Amino acid sequence: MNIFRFVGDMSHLASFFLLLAKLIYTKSSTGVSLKTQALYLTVFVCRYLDLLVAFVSWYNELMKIFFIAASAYIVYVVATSTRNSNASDTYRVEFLVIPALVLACFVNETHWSKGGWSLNVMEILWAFSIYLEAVAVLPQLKMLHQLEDTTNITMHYMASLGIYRAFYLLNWVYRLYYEGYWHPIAVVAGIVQTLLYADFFILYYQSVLLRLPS
Amino acid sequence: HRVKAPKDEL
Repeated sequence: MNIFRFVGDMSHLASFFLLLAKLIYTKSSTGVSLKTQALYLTVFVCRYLDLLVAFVSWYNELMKIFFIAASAYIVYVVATSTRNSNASDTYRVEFLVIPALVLACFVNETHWSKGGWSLNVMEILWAFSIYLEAVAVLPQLKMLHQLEDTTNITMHYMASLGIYRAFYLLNWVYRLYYEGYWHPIAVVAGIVQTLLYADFFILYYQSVLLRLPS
Repeated sequence: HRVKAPKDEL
């Protein structure tokens, strides 16, 4: 594992702890998009089905289990939060899920001549998870643009997700150059996903880093 | 060279 991948993973891990801290210590899920969190849970469950058939490393196994468990817990907390109507969580997620699923059925890494149908279904779900992750932040971005009272911790959560994506891009450049590692589906979707965060970082810069004490 | 690599990322 190279340093870029590791920093990316640690930033991703930090994003979970930031969000959990916000939910637990403020006892409020205001500003957190349930739709984005439900999409992330879907992403992790679909992508990490290979927990059952492929062992890469204990690092990978534990991170995958944590990502699924933590996102499931976050979805549970936000969904059952009574103090938050989340009326601004209005993104139409079917416009994300259905195109991602259709695209995954046509653009994937299946090899029907090799492995059985179950392995190929896993390939389709892997591609679906990649496409869905690329756009899963959009409901959260929409909420951030609509809410005035977005807490800093939610913004830091988003920033750590953006850093995670940026370092994965560096990781892929490194791996392509030194290892010949190349998953075009993940790389193209990863570039799209990182570009979506560019919009967020402008907001972050304006609302958090430039915020003056009143 | 580009190789078909296993999926070892998160």
